[in-house]
Amino acid sequence: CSESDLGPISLNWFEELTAEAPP
Amino acid sequence: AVAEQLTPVLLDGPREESLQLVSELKDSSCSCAVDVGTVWWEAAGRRELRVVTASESTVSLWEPLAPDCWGKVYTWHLREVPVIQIVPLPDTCNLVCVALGELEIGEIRLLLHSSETDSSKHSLVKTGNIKAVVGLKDRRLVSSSRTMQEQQVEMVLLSETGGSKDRQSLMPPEETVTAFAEVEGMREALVGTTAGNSVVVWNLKTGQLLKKMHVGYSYPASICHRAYSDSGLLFVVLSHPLAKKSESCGSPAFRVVAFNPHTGQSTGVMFSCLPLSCAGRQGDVWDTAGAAVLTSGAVAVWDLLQGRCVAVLPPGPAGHWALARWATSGAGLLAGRRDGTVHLYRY
Repeated sequence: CSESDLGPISLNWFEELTAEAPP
Repeated sequence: AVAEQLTPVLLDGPREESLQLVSELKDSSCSCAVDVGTVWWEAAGRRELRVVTASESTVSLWEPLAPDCWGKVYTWHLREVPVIQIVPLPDTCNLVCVALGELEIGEIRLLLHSSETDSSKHSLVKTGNIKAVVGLKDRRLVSSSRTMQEQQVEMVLLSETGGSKDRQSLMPPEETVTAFAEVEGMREALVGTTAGNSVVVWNLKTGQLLKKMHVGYSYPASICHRAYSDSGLLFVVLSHPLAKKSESCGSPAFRVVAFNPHTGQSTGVMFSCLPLSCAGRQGDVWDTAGAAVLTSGAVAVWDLLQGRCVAVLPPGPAGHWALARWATSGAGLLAGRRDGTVHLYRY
């Protein structure tokens, strides 16, 4: 899978989504 | 490249030698087996893998007596509510978890037995209209249950003695959760599938619902089995009990789908299709191996990363296979018949 298939990839997705999601 | 990857790779003749029969156990008192599984058991300073079999009203624990011989250690009798399934608790010792109910799961119980004191008990962990349950590492149990008004998703931390040490609510999605899967190597992440055909991700430590990503309408009622996080992507193994046959792909039993949790976009990575002219499936996944019982009474095994069917156990003269479960810790495949016969295969 490449970035063009799935958009920009973040290695720290779990931490980033935790910071963004409602508590 | 993606289209090429989606083309199913099926061997003309699956290699049955990838499964080696290790032993057979037969519960002669079992009239109708409903599930089979394995559990780690520690007794007299020795830790060994034991087999658990379940009928509607009994759950039996089997210990290895010799390399190819099993003996029944104990039977719990559960006469009030029928047993529906054994819930595997990975890396947990001396605890058997079962789901009971009529058509849906109504309660989850833990079964304990001490051969030293010859005592046994079962304790109630959860009641309600339970839609999905999964056992996770470190004695954690997550379930979703539904009332008319709302859905509750809860993680229970189990004690060694079968009690509930702590409970943590997880934020429920709007749609009913139909299955859960642990994320390999990420202790605090949990994945679920919903009745609306989405994959959702939770943070188990905070209870937050982090993301909802759609699976696609071509694969209704997808069920998640396992997930792996790698290089910023979430790879989820889904089974598709209701997906229709297509000319390009055949009938998909399992699919590995890569999700980008950052954007919510997804793409199919690998198909594992039913062998030709086979139908129906009820599957189980361990690591990167999938197994399913087909309506013909055969058991099929796939290498999910290669999308290849690597073995088929045909129904024998003694009857059809009705159950296929992976033993914990990669100890092999358990195939069961309704008459209580269980074959343990090395894979």
